Amino acid sequence: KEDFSGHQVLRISTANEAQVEKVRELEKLEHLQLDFWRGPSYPSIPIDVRVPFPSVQSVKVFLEANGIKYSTMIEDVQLLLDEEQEEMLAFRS
Amino acid sequence: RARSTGTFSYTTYHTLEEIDEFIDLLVAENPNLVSKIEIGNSYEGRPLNVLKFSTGGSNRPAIWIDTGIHSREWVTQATGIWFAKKITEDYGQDETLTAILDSMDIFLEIVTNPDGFAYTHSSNRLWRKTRSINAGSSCVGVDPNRNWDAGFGLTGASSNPCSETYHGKSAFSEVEVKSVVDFVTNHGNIKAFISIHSYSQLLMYPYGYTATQATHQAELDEVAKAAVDNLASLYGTKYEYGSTITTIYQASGSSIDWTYNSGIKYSYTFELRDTGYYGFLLPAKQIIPTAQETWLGLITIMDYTLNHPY
Repeated sequence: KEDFSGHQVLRISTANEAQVEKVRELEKLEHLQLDFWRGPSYPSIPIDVRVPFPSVQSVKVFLEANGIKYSTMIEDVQLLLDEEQEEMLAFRS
Repeated sequence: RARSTGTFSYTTYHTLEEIDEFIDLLVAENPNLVSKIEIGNSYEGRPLNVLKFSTGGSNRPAIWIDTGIHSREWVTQATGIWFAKKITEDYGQDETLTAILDSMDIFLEIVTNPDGFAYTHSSNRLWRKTRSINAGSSCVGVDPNRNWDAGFGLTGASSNPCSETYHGKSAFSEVEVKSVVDFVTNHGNIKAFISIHSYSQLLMYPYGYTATQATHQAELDEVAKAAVDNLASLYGTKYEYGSTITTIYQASGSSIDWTYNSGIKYSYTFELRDTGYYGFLLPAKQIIPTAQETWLGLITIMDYTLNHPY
């Protein structure tokens, strides 16, 4: 199974259209392997993105350099997935 | 394994096989109300099962509900299971649902994208798309909610097969989508089409591919307001509502834009819980509260559809 250890989901809060455009630039960088759970649209709508562990640093640096606010919605995706699997296994047993 | 839908656990997530078993149990327990229709087969050959709730009649006006077109949105398939049981429990007991089923049929497709759903269980929990091979690309799958013939390929979908919003090579290229389209078209009497997604807590109506307002915008908005008010009455869960393009973002090739353009006035999409703690990884203990509140929104739309024929 795909391992999501260290993957984080960031919630990005953009203040204006220029910042939304910056996030769109990020979206185009395929090597970062970002998975937008909620893509960029309007400044008032938060953007949620799953960031693989190797890209976390780069993405945060990019956001900070452009003055874009973010918070960590999920610290480690795999931990949540492990909990989910444990619950399903417990149910079966 | 559950021996009846009464002992089935609605508080945990289930595999495709378990959901199929649930469907068969429900049909066996309610032969006069529920039947299973196979509307096609997925890309990998899995049956596309639809539950039909009907009290009789021929080609009655109908309501379509689908859950889980995006496979990683597990709370939606789980909610679909709960809805199915709820319908069988409430018929004959709840006045509103009974009135609906005495005049209309309800079709419920619990797992709209079975290949993707199976893949979320076996290989990649966060898989969203179908599992069809894209010629000339190593990336697999098409976003089945960008594959409908409504602004297909316009802004709001990607032409890159590696993107999560890849629209596919042509409208209806995905058999999971085409099977629904053929079913809806051949039926010819579907009056409401409700597609259920997660997350973000939104209730949306057309359009997503254009900023042009739907002809029935005012009415759709009024019904949406009533639905989210009713939904919120249970646990206080706050939903926003409006057209897709104004509420979330521009999205081309989506199901409800096609159904609306095809004459199904009451076309809606729900985005279920939450607003930013778990996203697609909603804990199983929230399945029932989510389903319960969504049902209130759903029954509002279904009741309105019954009472406002067109």
